[in-house]
Amino acid sequence: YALQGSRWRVKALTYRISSYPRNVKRSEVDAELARAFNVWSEYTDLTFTPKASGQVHIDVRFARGEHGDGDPFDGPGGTLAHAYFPVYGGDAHFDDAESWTFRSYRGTNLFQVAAHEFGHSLGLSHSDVRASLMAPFYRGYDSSFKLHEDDIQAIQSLYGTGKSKNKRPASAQVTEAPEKTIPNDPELCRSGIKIDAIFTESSSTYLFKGDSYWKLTEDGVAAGYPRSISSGWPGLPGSIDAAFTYSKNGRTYFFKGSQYYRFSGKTMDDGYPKMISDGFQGIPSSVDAAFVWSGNGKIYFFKDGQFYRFDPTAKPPVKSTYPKPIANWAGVPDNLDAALQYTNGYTYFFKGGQYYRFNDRTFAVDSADPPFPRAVGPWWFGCNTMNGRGSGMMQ
Amino acid sequence: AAPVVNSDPQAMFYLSQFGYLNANLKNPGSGNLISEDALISAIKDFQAFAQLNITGVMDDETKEVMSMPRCGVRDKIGTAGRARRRR
Repeated sequence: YALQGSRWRVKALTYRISSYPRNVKRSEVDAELARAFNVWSEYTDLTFTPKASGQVHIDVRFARGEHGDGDPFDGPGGTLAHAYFPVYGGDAHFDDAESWTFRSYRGTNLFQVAAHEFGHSLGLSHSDVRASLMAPFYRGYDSSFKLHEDDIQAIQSLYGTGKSKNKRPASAQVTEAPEKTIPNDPELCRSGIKIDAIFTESSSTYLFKGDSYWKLTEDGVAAGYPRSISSGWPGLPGSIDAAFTYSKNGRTYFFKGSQYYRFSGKTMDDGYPKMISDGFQGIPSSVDAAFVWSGNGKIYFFKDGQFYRFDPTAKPPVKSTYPKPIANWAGVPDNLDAALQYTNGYTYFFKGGQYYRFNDRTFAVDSADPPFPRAVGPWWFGCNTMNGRGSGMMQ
Repeated sequence: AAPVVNSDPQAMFYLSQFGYLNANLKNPGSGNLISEDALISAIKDFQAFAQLNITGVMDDETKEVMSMPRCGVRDKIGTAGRARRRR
């Protein structure tokens, strides 16, 4: 995220909609904009009160073309709205030439655009995290909109965490109600289970094996799984080699043989699959595991006894000094099944029914009691009578 | 491939409008005053910000992202290096 450099000194802010859009009910606009302000008040102590008269902090207007601030709107499409940072008054202007809609895939969703603009009104600049609300590009209506962790960190860095309210959990993950867990999944609880891939997408952890996938909960496997990969991720084949979600663009990448697939949520992006040699120059076919390492945000690929570091911003993306031996990752074995950067910040390596927890600060597999490697069944899949993996992971 | 400076005035306007090119391109003639290096650098900055392949060339993916509806606020609003430092 990025901060502009100014913020409001008070947390009780007022606003007024001084000019409404044409052809839209005022009451609906009022409700959507209040909801958009609420996106930010949910994670802070900020409050937003509509005021019919007198001075307000944030003035909201719908206008067309040149509207008095020297920054004219350009008609449908193009720029949708703009807003001023606190130091410049915080006002938000929306292009009335857009087709503003509510809870619809048609037109432009007013709630999402307004929540973004109000982020500017509060002091946030554009983020380069593509999946965040403060990314500058409009990506269409999102029926299950949830504020991205990047945005939460941004707003809380300006206005605090909102101690007076019941806040999100201490972990980086934003969770909803705990999911129902089904114990002792017959396939996952086999000893020596070899998984294909495991990754976290939108705060949910998914495990792939063969043609099936499972969603993991805090202490086991979610009810209703396994499901077929083809139903959950249309277009993706079974028996994939590796997968990871790249937090910088929110997309999930799947690798199989010499090809890779890119998904936005559960939808495959146009033009995929592509050759690994095209999109991930320097990475071999049939990798064992892939993940984004929390230590530096780079993408690591493992195959047999070697690993590769991929930096999308570098040329070439894989340095000539790679591959290097996996032995550089103290305690991690060769020929891995899968690897994952989990929501608690640790990196986990999986092989033959066992897993290793890698400490990114000490750069070694953790020493713990019980020691690593541990059996995946009880700790990840809720197998047998052990009390899930939660307690072990939190140590 | 080297981009041709005057071949895509819309892209140059976009880069200027959102803070990647330090020039006022509301005057169409001012495109001639922008060096090729500055333009390549601006395209690379945009590509990096938009998480695209950083080529410095106005490729299809870059054009596609530039054509997306978006917020009118600049992406680059001045850097810490240009800001007045507190003692």
